[in-house]
Amino acid sequence: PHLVTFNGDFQTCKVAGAWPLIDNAYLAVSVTNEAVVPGSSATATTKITIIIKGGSDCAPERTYEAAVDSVPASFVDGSQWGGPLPPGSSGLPSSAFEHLVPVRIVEKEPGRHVEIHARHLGATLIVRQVGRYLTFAAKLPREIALQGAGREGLQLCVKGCPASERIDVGTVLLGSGHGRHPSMPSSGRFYRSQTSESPSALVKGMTRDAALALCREYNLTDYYLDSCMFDLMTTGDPSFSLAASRAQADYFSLLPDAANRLANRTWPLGASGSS
Amino acid sequence: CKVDSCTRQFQQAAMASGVRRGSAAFCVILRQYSDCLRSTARSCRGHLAYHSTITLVQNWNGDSNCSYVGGASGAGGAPAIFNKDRPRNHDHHSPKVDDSPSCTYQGRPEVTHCSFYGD
Repeated sequence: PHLVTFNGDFQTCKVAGAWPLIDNAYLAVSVTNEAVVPGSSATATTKITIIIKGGSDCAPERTYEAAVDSVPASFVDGSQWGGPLPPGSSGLPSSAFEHLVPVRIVEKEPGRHVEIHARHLGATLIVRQVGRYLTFAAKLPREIALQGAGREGLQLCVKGCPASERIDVGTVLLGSGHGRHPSMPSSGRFYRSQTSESPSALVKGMTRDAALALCREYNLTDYYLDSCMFDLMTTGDPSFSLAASRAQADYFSLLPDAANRLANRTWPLGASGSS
Repeated sequence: CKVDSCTRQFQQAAMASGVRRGSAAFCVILRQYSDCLRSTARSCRGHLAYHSTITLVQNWNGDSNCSYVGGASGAGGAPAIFNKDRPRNHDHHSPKVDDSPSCTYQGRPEVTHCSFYGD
């Protein structure tokens, strides 16, 4: 998958299996990734687990789990909020004060998109299902996000992917016709469709030009454009362009000055005319 | 002594939200019950119903494993960044009913972002 770290690094990683994105005193987020197409090292996310840790008056522990075709609007214990009730709320129906409690889940699109707000942490966490895979985005205060960053252990959001797990997107985007990158399937460029109802259906990874044309329809820029093209060229599945679009939209909505951090670049990485 | 008033508030909150005993939501309501009882402690000296109720709430706390009910803030090693605006005169022995922490993050406003998507 594609990773944007708290430090603003954009990376594309293999990271098959279970990996921690965040793991500090307040919050733990882990993902499970599975291979997208046979023979390729590229993976996508099929499960996300979020633990908002307890340990204070403000934060009873809450665990959230999402999997493909199961993006619930509640924590695993069935609750939709947690934390002390606001003063004077005794006797009121819970709907009257849910928006005032420290931890709560907001369903944005049933079964497809939820937001988890942890007001006591100043945190917003977004879980989506786009196509057959999940996406995650988080906004955190920097001092919460980087708390414990110096200690041992993996936190992809903090430290990025290990070097051995990284995929050079530039090589893939520029490598069409110049040999095969390890992220590409080994047996030609025909892959199983992730959206097809027929499990045996095979689709062809898009050409560079076709991928660029589709990704441009979503007004993607900079690394989001690159990631979109990478996904379409490796899988041929157009739903990945929507995933990139949603990720870019979350980026813009979560960070007030996000637009200033991205280059206004609508050509893929390294392509002629990229300036 | 307003022990009956606290009990009524607790019963109303429990019925309104339909929580099960032992759930996290029950712990929240129980905590408010406990705070209410403590706020009326001084006027309830020697009041049998008050002391019985205190004991009952403590038992429910234990039975439901409500470790944070009435607990100190910042327990468990988590820094209390979000408790900075907790009232300075907070007294665990006789807090007011509405003397709860704001539970709104009070740290520096600089925010950052992480995202994970695609293949």
